[in-house]
Amino acid sequence: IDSEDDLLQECISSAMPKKK
Amino acid sequence: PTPPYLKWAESLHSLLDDQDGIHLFRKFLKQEECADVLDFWFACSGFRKLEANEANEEKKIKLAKAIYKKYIQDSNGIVSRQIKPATKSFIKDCVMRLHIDPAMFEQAQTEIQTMMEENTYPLFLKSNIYLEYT
Repeated sequence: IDSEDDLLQECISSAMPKKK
Repeated sequence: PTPPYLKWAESLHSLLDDQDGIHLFRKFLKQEECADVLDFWFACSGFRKLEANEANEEKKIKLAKAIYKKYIQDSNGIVSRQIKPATKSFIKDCVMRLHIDPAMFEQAQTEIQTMMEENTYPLFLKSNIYLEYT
């Protein structure tokens, strides 16, 4: 089970632009 | 072609659309002790992007709670202080009643974005961190 912080980090990263 | 760092000065969105721009802006916010503002903005976008399927339902609830707990619940937090009381109550209500909606953080994200556009973003463009980079 993901900890809350891991979940948040994953969510934040998913919203960032991918490398060009 | 226009170098990326000149594009960053066009709008907050051009800055947040570039990995290096985000990295440098975050470094500046960290120095100002308000990097949470940027993390919250991206967390709201990521939350909205979570696809609506059954497998994600539990994840969405956990995530909504985690975002609420980390950024909104503590009224002394840097993010919480920039969000209107009515917006905070709305989010609290959604979390408590488990009314999890993809748009539940939208208003809060808009308020934080306005604050960045009016405050931290112009400061960033005048900061040593940005000027040295350019």
